[in-house]
Amino acid sequence: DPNKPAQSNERVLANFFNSLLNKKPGSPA
Amino acid sequence: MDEHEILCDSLMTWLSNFDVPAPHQYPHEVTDGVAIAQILGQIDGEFFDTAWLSRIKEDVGDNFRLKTNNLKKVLNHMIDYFREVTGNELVGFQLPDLMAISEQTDKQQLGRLLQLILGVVVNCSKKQHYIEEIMQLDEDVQHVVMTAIQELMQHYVP
Repeated sequence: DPNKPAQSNERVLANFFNSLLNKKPGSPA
Repeated sequence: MDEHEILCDSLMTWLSNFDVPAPHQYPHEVTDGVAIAQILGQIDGEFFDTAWLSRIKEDVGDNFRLKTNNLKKVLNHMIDYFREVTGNELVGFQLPDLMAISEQTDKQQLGRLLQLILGVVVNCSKKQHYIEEIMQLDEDVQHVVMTAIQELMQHYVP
């Protein structure tokens, strides 16, 4: 969606690391 | 500074927060593998246990052969970790040239070795603690860490 504001760097990082916390060990990225 | 140096320096910034006896503030201090082994022992003491740590020679000085031997033990046991703990093989990941690390403190190669520690951290039982610590680092460092983890995971093959 071009009208959607770009995610801030801070948000991207938080999303990524939070996804790691919820990820099962050994599963792919 | 090229991307490899940025990777190495960012991961050194992260590693410098670990509290282990061997010096680990600067790249040349970790090229004997001692601090890295101690950090791995702290991250997962069941896998990187005292029996394994006792095989890492300390006080190796500038003896490149002994430094390289230590680094081989560190690299091989991290690869074992991926296989045995995460159930993944690392396929297509360019493994670090250990002699370039021990002899020249090659930051490109050292960065790839340190990148593998991230793979251990995100799979260990204390990952929440370590990931929350990473999230306290500067955004620039966090970004490098994120990219390094993503790149590593692309090479996981169950």
